[in-house]
Amino acid sequence: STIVLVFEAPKGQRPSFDEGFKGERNGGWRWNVKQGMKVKVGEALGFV
Amino acid sequence: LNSALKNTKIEWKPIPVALGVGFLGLYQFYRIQRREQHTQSNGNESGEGNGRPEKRERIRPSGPWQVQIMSTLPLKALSRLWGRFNELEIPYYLRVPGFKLYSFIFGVNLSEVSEPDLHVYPNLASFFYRTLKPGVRPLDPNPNAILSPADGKIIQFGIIEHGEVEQVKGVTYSLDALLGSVRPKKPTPSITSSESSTDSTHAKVGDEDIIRADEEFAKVNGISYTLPNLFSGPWPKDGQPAEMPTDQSTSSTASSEAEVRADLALSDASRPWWAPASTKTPTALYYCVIYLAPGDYHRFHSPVSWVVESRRHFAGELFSVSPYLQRTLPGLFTLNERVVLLGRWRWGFFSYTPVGATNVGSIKINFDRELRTNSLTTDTAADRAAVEAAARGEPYSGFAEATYEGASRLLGGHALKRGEEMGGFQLG
Repeated sequence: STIVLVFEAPKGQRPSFDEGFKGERNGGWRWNVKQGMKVKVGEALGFV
Repeated sequence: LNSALKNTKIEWKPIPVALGVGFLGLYQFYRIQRREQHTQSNGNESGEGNGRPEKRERIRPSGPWQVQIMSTLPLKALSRLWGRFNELEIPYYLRVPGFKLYSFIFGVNLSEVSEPDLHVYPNLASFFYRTLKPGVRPLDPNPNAILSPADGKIIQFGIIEHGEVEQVKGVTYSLDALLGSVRPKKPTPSITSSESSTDSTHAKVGDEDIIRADEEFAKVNGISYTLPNLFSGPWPKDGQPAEMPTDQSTSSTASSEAEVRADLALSDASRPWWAPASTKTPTALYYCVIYLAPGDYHRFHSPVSWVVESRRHFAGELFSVSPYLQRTLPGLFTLNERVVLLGRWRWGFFSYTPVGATNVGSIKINFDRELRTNSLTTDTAADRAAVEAAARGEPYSGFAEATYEGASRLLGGHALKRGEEMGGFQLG
């Protein structure tokens, strides 16, 4: 089973798999995950 | 029978060549007829021809031979059979070793399971849909974070450009195909398809309810919310959104962004008062795909505080959604049965789509008791809707829609708090 989230958020740093957690702090959306990473309920996928 | 088998003489004779040629000729004739019928039914769907299709076209995805073989299998029937099988009661003394073996194979952490006595689970289906001990999944304290809705693995994430979602590198599918047509369509209290409306237990909030920003309001389902609490962040003063730094490099893509936003019916004029921040902030659409493995906790939760306005049920196929098939079957998420929940959060549009799979075809939404997934009745209703649409000369939308406007007239939908359990995937 799979869950797909599609959401609108303030424009932020485009996610880069190489950069991982190093997003620019431009006040927009920032990812907090990497591809293939295991997550659990309640952990942050990203933040504004 | 024994003597007949022993004493009957078997004589082998060569099959005449003419018979073989005749067989091949008939087979070719059958293939040509099938192709013509297929073309004719496609013509009917686009308003041409006189005949009528009897049901929806079966999905024939392109892909390697494994996918082709899989597409010939009755996956939904198999899924239902699998569900029935897993509902069979396991003998009492086999439950603990059975569930422990399952946990060992699929990596279930039994110390997190709310029920320490595994005898309580009568079958695998109930163990699969287990709950967890309170406090084992703490919510991220950052109020501006989007939380993981489930235990799982991040398969893909990114930004949506030109309305396309990337499944794997270079393979994309359109947002329209995933979520259905996203043209402006104000939710109406009535149902647009054969499925009936939302949970009748929702409390209704009258027009006379007036709220202040710091006041508790909307006792929806017995839960009170404050506005900052509902939108998980500080409420803008005087209804004005907080100014965000503008990214100058994004101006070149402003027109395409505007198109996407227009497609999503999120033009500034149509924005309700409770999503004010997006009006002045440049926004983009993002997506994230989370895969739940068989051993994972299979209930899902709300990632943010948001309002669900409507749901669309696509009664598609039930291919496996394993990472292998996600890589090999393009547009997998647009083929499978799924429930698309559409709504709004603090920054604008928000959608949440649980996608079913062969082993877990049943999607449950806690606040929508009318929803039935992986059901023969729903499939029949979808077939009927497809035929009716074809008879009207219209394309079949592919989904049945219900709105949650009745849940709260004030919010225009069903309110969910961050971390709140929304539903789950069940076996079969």
